[in-house]
Amino acid sequence: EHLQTQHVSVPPGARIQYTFPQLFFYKPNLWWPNGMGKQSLYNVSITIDVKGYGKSDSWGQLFGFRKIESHIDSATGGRLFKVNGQPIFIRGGNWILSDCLLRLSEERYKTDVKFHADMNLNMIRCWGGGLAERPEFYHYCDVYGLLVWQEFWITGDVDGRGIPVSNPNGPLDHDLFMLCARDTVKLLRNHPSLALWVGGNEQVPPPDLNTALKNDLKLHPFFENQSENAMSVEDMS
Amino acid sequence: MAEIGKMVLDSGWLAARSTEVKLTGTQLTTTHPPTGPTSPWMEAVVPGTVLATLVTNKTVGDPFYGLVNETIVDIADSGREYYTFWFFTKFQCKLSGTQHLDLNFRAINYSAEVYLNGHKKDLPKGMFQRHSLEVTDILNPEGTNLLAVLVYPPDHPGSIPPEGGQGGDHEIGKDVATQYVEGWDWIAPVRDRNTGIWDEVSIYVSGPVKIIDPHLVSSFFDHNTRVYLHATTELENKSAWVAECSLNIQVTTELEGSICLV
Repeated sequence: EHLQTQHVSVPPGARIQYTFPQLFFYKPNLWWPNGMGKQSLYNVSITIDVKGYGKSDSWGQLFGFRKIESHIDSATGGRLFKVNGQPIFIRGGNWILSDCLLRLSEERYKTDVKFHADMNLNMIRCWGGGLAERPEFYHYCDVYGLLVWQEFWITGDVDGRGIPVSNPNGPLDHDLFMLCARDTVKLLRNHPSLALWVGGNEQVPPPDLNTALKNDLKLHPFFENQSENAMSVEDMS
Repeated sequence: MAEIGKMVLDSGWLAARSTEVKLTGTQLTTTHPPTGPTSPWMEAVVPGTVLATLVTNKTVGDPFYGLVNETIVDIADSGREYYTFWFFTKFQCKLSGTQHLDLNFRAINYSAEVYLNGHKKDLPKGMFQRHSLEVTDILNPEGTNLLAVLVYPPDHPGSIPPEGGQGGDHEIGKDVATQYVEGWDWIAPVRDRNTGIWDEVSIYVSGPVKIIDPHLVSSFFDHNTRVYLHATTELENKSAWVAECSLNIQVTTELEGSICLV
């Protein structure tokens, strides 16, 4: 029942952004972390047909309905997480990368990630000195219910510490860093397991990078303003 | 007419050290393509790193065993050109009239020059960004396409102090690249600093209009009983005329147990 078709006109040579009217779901199956419930996943597919040509492109993604919240607890200074409104005790594993020759296959990721789920963990923290992990890693975290804490490429050892202090201002090319960060966010942002972006390992990125990351990753105002009980048009109908 | 969608290029790759190849990228992808894994060319691991290819071909020992890593020359001693490698492959693709082809690299460490059928395209630096090249106009009409990629290591590979330590001399931090490769308290230095085509290479066939990076967001109300899915996507019209499109989104759930869809 969740099928929607919109007519869109795209000028020659143009690149446009299009937002579908929101799709309403009543009591969908929610995605839960390992140990809290099922990791229900939906197939979301987008296709485009061009008049006079036929099917022009298609895209698909496994998607999980889940709401992840976290905040710093004033009493302990630790970060508390909630998933779908339920508090969760984080049992996490440290992750650098699977192979230092980067022979990163689907089978390898499936085995590694399932191992973490079998150890009854519910989060994997991807360390800033390693990689922005790959879509296959995130796919199996979606399937096995491992939340992911993904750090960007700043570490306390290499950036801004030591005697003498090394790389006090992080990498030389800040525009390149933000270009890579933005593209990485686009690559990974639809995975339900992605729980938290973190500027770096044991270190705050240089102020301009940290500000840009926070700005790019903050919740879109549209979602800030929606009141809890707003009725949408299709609900009325 | 080629089928719409992605084809991963993960077999039939060859590699050679750049200092041992006297040809240009244009020659490699037109008049003098390598014929097979004969020196200086060898079978390549793509996706993977230069060192993965060298270990697979047994031209170096496997750094995972014993102190073998000590026998592999470090980039600080050999110089960057020693780990600057050519990667070569062929692929078949015959498009119909209004189809388009993109050549996609999901990640390369650290920068590269791409040659396709004699045409050169430079890829910008950075270990963590995707590259998508529109190659429709430079495909070979009869269908066989020759692809060569010259991959350069990070700009600042650094060197490893005798005492080792976290991140070696920290030079790698000047680049936008993984930092563990200079060694840490839990791992020895990686000699090629993970240089290579380390993630998926693919070609992607689309019609005149292409879907780019959709973004899915869900919002929750009434204790998760009322939920909305918000979807935004970019669309690119590669044709020279206005494209009137029907854009469809469909959400289906995996069928469980003995339930079947009629």
